[in-house]
Amino acid sequence: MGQDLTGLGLNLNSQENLHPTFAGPFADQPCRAQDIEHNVPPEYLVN
Amino acid sequence: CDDPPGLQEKTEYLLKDWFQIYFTQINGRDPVKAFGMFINKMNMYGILKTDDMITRFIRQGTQFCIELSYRNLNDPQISQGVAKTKIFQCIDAYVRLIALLVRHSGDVGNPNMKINLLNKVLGIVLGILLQDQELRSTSFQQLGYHRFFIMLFLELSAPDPVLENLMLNIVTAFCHTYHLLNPSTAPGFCYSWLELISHRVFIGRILAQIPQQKGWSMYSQLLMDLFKYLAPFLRNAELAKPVQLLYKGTLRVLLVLLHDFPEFLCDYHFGFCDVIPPNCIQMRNIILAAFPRNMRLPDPFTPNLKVDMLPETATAPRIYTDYVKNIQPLMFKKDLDSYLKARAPVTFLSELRGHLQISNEPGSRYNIPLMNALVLYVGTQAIIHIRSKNLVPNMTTIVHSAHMDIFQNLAVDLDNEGRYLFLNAIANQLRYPNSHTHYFSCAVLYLFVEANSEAIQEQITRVLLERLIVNRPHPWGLLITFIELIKNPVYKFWEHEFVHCAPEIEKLFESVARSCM
Amino acid sequence: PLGPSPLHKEHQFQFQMMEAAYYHLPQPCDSEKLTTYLHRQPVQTPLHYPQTQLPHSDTVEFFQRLSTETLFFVFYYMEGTKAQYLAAKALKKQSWRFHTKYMMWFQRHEEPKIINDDYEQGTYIYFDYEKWGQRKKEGFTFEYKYLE
Repeated sequence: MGQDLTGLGLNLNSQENLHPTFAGPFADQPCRAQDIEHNVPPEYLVN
Repeated sequence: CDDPPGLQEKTEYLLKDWFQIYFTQINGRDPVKAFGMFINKMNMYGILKTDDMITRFIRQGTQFCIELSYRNLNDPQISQGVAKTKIFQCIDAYVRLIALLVRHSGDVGNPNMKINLLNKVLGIVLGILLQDQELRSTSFQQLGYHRFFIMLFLELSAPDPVLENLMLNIVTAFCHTYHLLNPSTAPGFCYSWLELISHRVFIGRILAQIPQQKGWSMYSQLLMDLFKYLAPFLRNAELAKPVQLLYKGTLRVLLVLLHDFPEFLCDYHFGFCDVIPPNCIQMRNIILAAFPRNMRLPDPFTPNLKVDMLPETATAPRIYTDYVKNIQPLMFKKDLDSYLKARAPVTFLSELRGHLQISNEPGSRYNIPLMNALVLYVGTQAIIHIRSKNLVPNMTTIVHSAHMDIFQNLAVDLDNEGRYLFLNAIANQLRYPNSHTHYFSCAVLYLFVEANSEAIQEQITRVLLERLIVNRPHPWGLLITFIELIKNPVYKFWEHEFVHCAPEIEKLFESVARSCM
Repeated sequence: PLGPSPLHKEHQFQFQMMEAAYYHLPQPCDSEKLTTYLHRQPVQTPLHYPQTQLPHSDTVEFFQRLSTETLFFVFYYMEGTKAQYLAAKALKKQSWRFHTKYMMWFQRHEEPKIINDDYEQGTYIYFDYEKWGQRKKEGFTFEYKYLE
């Protein structure tokens, strides 16, 4: 019967594109906001 | 071999010096200044004197990083987490150096030097990986190489006006490398490879940001590499865990593509179906279910849906695979064309099976790419032929033609295995509303109603049914064909014995019928 | 009717290599830049803990509902990410302003006593990330050249 493809951790009904938060082929959750690199002003790089 | 004496020591000294600079500068306000000073030092050590010396330095530097990876991964004293952090710090620093060398080599107006250096670096790492895999066999570890490739791609994808202009060249260089590193060649690297080609930044670049879809063909090549590798393992239904993980990862990638880039799957479906094993029903359905986002599909269960009235059925789908080249040998193609043109010589039909059958080995008797190409080619020629008479393909206009002679001959003359592949080749064209879907839907229904044996009708039913009973998604063209088969009394579907061959089958048909009514 | 097909010799070698690789799979953090804190490394938590992300958790609206302290935590511990970017936007919507020299967030406690083209001076609340707390600062001069 194949798999229930809705159970692979991808929000297939999302209005947004999935690839910008795609966490990879072996992850069953999309990336969270803290996983996604973002171009912040260099001053924010406090560390 | 034959490195100048002392090169390895020099390389290590320079790398450690660079690591020092990198870590003190890590979020430095001016990394390029630090890099400029370091370049002078590399010059002093004669590293940048010739192409050959740069090549040697990069090979030494890569080997230094890989050996450091293995040392840390195999050190029982430290945890995997600590080992990884040490490995990543070293490789990230090394990658930053490489990225800066690529970014600043040659003057701004001369991108070739940058891209040549990038290709050289990728080729060196590729060579070391393949040699390492061969030497270490099952002790091979992908981590260092994985880190190198992904970080170098992320560094070269950072917002930078010079690199932005080189994005197609950069992506091409990585695609070329990943193609050479395909899982059949580097099975020890297969999981990392799938991670790399499906990384969100890589997919975004190659499928979305590069203009005019110039990355699509390269990406289809990488997916073909993946399907070719998986095929022999997927042919045997029970999947070992390592295969299952890679297969599940492939499904995730295909779902992302189906959701974000359906037109990509539409355009390259033919090549993918050539290499996906015929028993991978659901994976193939994901590809066949794709339809252009600007297209609205009428509900297949709409009563009295007049498919041939849909405007889309007049338009041929884009097929970017050069499938005609698979119709070999040339003599066969010539005979085929002359038969299509003049419906002669009649011997062509009786020789057809001989061209398609390549062995007597059960399960691999037939040339699948040839079968797929022949069916699509004959079908497209049929549409052209019908249109040339100012007609449109339908149940009346597709009959009594050289094209249908060929299909009917294949239906009758092939054995079970061959006919299964033949019917699959047709069913692979049942996709979103377009002229191919419409023609092949009529063709398979015509083969059903004209079949001279119930076995053929049963096999047609099986081929359609096995694609419908798997979990979603289901291609639109498949649904409308099956609904027509079970609804239209002209096919006398319910009178066939095989429809009642077992209670659960009968129930299944009735449940499908109920959802249709 | 195709049935299983025997694996050829080369496929068996490929399977062995794949199986070996299966025992040291790439982890999510292998594909992410090193971060100072909070690597992208999923950890199995008790199943009664929420296992999926809260819906819309990557929108400014979601971040605007977070407490100020939470926003500061996200800002300083998830730097270089979309979360930091969203936290900064949410802070600004609550009239916090980032001082690029002290790298701290300031909020006017009352109307400044002096305002001119170069700076404003008055009493502010600021978030001290070293002592991890909000402090009041009187007579502070906020030079606009440090306003992000």
